Amino acid sequence: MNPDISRERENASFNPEILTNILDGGAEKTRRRREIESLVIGDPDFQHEDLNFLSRSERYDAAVRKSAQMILKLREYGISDPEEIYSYKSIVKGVYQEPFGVHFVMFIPTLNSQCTAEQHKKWIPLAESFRMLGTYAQTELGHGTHIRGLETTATYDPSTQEFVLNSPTISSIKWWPGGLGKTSNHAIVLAQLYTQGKCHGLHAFITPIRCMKTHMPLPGVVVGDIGPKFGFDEVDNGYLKLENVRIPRENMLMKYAKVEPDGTYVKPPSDKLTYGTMVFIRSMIVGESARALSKSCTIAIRYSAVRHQSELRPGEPEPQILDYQAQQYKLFPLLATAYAFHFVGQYMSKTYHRISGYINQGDFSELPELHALSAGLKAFTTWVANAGIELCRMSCGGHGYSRCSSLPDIYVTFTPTCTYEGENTVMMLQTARYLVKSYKQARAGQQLTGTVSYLNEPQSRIQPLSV
Amino acid sequence: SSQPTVVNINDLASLVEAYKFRASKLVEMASKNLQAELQHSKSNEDAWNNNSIDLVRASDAHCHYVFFKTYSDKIMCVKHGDTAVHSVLSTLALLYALHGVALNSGDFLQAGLFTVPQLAQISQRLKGLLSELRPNAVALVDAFDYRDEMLNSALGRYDGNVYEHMFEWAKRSPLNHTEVHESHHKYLKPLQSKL
Repeated sequence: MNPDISRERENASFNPEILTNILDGGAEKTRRRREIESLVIGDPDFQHEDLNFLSRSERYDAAVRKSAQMILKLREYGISDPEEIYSYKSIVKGVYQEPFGVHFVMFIPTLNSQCTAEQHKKWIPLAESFRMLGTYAQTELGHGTHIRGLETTATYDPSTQEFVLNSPTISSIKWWPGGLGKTSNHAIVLAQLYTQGKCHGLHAFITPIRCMKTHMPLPGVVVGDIGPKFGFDEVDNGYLKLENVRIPRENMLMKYAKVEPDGTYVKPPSDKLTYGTMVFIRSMIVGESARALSKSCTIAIRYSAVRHQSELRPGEPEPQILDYQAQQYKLFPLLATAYAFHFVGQYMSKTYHRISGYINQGDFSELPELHALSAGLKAFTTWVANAGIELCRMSCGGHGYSRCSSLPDIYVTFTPTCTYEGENTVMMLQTARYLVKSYKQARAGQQLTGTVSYLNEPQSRIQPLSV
Repeated sequence: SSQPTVVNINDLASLVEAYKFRASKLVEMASKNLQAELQHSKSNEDAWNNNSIDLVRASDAHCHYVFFKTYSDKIMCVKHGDTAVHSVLSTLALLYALHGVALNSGDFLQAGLFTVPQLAQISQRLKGLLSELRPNAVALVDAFDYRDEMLNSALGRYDGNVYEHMFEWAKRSPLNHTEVHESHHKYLKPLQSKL
């Protein structure tokens, strides 16, 4: 043990174990998390060469192998609680991503939340047994966050009771979904629904893209990897061009909106329900921001305790760089932010589950609040965390630039959160729309609830403190 | 009817109020600007676009308030537990709040929540909080409880033996698999022979 870091621990005024228990939600949860982590760390099947020394193809190969092992082990150990699955997966992944990520976090949750009972019975066992490997194909080459502008079409043909899927323009080619390029054999495709000559907006369709036996692309499907990115080297983000691909009527996710066999369209109770999966991911990103920032702070602060540099007073030995006020000013506000993010991440996750519980029971009254809150907090946390990770890297001097610091990997893996599931400025403007609407309601004397309830309060109740 | 509340820069509840007031002011300002723009017979869409900077700022202030309030509420819950832990979490939360005020001082000044001399006071208090946190910094990151295998960082190792592990890691670089890289024979030798 390095003597500097030992001394730091001896001088602390509190027991970190108590704080760990608070962060985990109790001592028992800490114990179980550690137990799960040990299952991975002690497992020779998860040992491999440092990914930094491998080519992209080798990294993808290693990641697929690890993901496959992970699924088998989860079954073998009987880990089924979502929080425990998350713990197990996060230790397997480390600071990297996995090609099955979208299958877990978007494909299965979308099936769970948007399938009818019949569809659920058919698709979920296939998805959970990984015979169906899925992704979520929303973003197109020419269209991102503004999803009403998506161009992919699904035209209903009542004579065969099928939807005909098309990518009518070059800008409509699906672009970016994780696992789409090489891994997946199915995609939930978001497309503009046309029936009886009318467009009914964006709907979700389960679309087979590769043969489940040979894994070859199906007729009319042009699919592949989009090439290297800023990070995410282990993931085959893909493109998908659909040329008159026919799928049965039952492949439209019909829990809310429906198309009858004769082509009659039945509206959903809220248009926002189509974006439910995105709202779920945005809610979870708040916790991800906490993890990325707390990992970066851990690295930068431990290193700052070990690193000695220059001199504070002439003739004295080089001090720990953590003793420099400027270094503290870089790192400690980020440390405080990481803690804030952790607690708010838990709050956001609870809020999502509470409100989505109401939605499942048919109560949509809090959906606008959830929509606005998840969009705003996602944007707020990812902007701050992204800049914070980079500041942690620069707090480590030249060594922060080495991949062995892990900070470059944390940064490139985290950066896309600022754009995926909604570009941040657009997210902030969505929140603003809700705030302006709420402000008008408050001025009109309506009583607001939730996080905007303060807009009902008089503004003259606070004044500056005299110096 | 209630008396005005004074912002106390050492009190979390008072600072939560200040963040709330700032958010409220910025939402009001953005909404009024939007309304004024509409009165100049602009379309809704143009008015929205012409105020998008104010609107993003209002959203940011709202999120900042929700964040700080949630953080502060959580610390109140810890209050009845371990005193030392509660104390260090409170110091962190105060640092978070005052750092936010310093970074967004324009908003707080504009809202009349602080004066310029008070901002200097906040700056001094921030420096004091940095010193208070210094002895607990390593323990605070230890509490996140990331094992070395999860961080995968030579710099962030729990044992602090940074340089030893950096050197070991570098030795595993594929460029070190041979003492002399093949490019030397393929390109540099022919070049040297030609010059």
